[in-house]
Amino acid sequence: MNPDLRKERDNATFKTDLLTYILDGGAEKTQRRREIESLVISDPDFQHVDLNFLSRSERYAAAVKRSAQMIVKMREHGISDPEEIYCYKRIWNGREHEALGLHYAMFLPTLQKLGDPAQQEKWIPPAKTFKVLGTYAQTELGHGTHIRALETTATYDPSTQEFVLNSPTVSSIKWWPGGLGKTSNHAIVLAQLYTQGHCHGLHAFIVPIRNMSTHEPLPGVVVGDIGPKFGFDEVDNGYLKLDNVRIPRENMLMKYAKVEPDGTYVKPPSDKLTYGTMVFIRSMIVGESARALAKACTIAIRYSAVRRQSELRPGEPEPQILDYQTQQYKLFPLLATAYAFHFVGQYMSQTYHRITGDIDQGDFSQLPELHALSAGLKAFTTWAASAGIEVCRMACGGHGYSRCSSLPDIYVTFTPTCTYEGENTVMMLQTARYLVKSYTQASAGEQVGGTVSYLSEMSQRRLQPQQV
Amino acid sequence: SSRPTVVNISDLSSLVEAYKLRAAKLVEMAARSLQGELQRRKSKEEAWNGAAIDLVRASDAHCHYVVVKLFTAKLGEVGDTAVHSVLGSLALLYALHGITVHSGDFLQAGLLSVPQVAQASQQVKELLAQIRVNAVALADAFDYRDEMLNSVLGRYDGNVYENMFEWAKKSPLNSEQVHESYHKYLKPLHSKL
Repeated sequence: MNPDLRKERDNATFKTDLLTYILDGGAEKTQRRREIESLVISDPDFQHVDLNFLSRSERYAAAVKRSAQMIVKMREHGISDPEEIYCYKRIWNGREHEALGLHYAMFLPTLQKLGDPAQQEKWIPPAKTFKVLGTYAQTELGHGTHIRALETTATYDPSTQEFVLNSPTVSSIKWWPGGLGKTSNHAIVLAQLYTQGHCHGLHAFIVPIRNMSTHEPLPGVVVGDIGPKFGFDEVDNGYLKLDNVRIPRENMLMKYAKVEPDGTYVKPPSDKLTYGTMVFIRSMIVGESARALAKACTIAIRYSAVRRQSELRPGEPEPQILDYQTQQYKLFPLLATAYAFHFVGQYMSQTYHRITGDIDQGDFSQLPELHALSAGLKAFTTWAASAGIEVCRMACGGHGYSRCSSLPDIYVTFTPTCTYEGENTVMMLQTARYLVKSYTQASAGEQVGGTVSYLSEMSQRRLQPQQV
Repeated sequence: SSRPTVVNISDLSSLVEAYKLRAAKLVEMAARSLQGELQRRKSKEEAWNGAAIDLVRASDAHCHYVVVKLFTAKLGEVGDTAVHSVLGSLALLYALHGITVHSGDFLQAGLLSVPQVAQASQQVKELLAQIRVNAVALADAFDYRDEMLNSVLGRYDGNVYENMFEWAKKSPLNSEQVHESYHKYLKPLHSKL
């Protein structure tokens, strides 16, 4: 052990384990997490090659191999609780994204949230056994966060009871979904639904894209990888062009909106329900912001205790750079931010589960609050964490630039969160729409609840007589 | 409109209140900005675009308030005195640092005076010194094992330089003493010049 680090630990005024328990949500959860970590780390198959020295194609192949190994291992260890799966995956994959990330994070949750019971029964078992390898295709080459502008069409043909899917323009080609390029054989495609001559807006469809035996693309499907990116080297983010691809009526996810066999459209209780998976991911990203920033802070702070540079007092040995006020000013507010975001992440996850529980019971009243809060906090935390990771890198001098510091990888892996699942400025404007609406209601004397309840409070306070 | 609140900058609950009032003020300003744009007979969409900077600022302030509020609320659940004390310092640092970065908002809203902003900056410096002693332990508490951090700089044992040298040796460029590019390009270049 480096003597400086040992001294730092000896001088601490609190027991680190007690704080770890708070972060994990209890001593038992910490213990279980550590058990799972040991399970992974002691596994001989976990010893990966250093990806830094591989080409992109080799990195993708290594990621697919690792994902496949991981699935088998989880089965062997009987890990099935969603939280434990998440924990196991996080350790197994380390800092890299896995090739099957979207299968877990978006494909399965969308089936669970938007599929009716029959669809869940049909699709979830093969998805869980990885016969069906899925992804979530929403974004298009020319269209991002403004989803109403998406161009992909799904036109219902009552004569065959099929939907006909098309990418009518170049800008409508699906672009960016993880695992779409080479890995997946199915995609949940978001497309404008046309039936009986009317467009009913965006809906989700399960579209087979590759033959389940040969893995060859199906007729009418043009699919591939979008090329090297700023990070995410292991992931085959892909493109998808659909040319008169026919799928059965049952492949439209019909928990809320429906198309009857004769083409009659049945509206969902709320238009926002189609985007439920995105809200889920946005809610989870808040916690990811905390984790990425915490990793960067851990690296920069430990190294700042080890690294000695320059002179603080003439003639004395080089001090630890953590003793420089400027270094503290760079790192400690970020450390505080990582803790703050961790607790906000816990809150966001609990709020998501509470409100979606209400939605499952038919209560949609808090859906707008969930949308606004997840959008705003996703943007707020990812902006801060992304900038913070870069500050941590620069706080490590030249070595922060080396891939061996892990800081460049943490940055390039994390910073896309500022644009995926909703570009941050657009997210902030969505939150603003809710704030202005709530402000207007509060000004009119209506009571507004949730995190915006202060607007009612302010409005009432303004009506009180003021002392002159 | 509302009277300025007296903020005790050493008290977290008072800072939460200040963040709340800042959010309320910026939401109000954004709503007025939008109203102003609408009165210039613009379409609703144009008015929204004309007020967008104010609207994003309002959202940012709202989120900032939520974060400060939740961090402060979490402290109420912490029983251990030593942990409570160190987390309390972090929460105060987070809130005060935010005030120094966004001092314009707090001054403009009449929530803080200029001397209070200077006091906040001073207190941030004091908190940095206070947190210094626990900085490594606070990082350790995140409990990332080396296998997960995958960082030579952030190793738990701090043996950075030895391992950095070992890592560099793995570079494929070091697999041979003389790289083929020397024979292919540099050597012929010598003979041509």
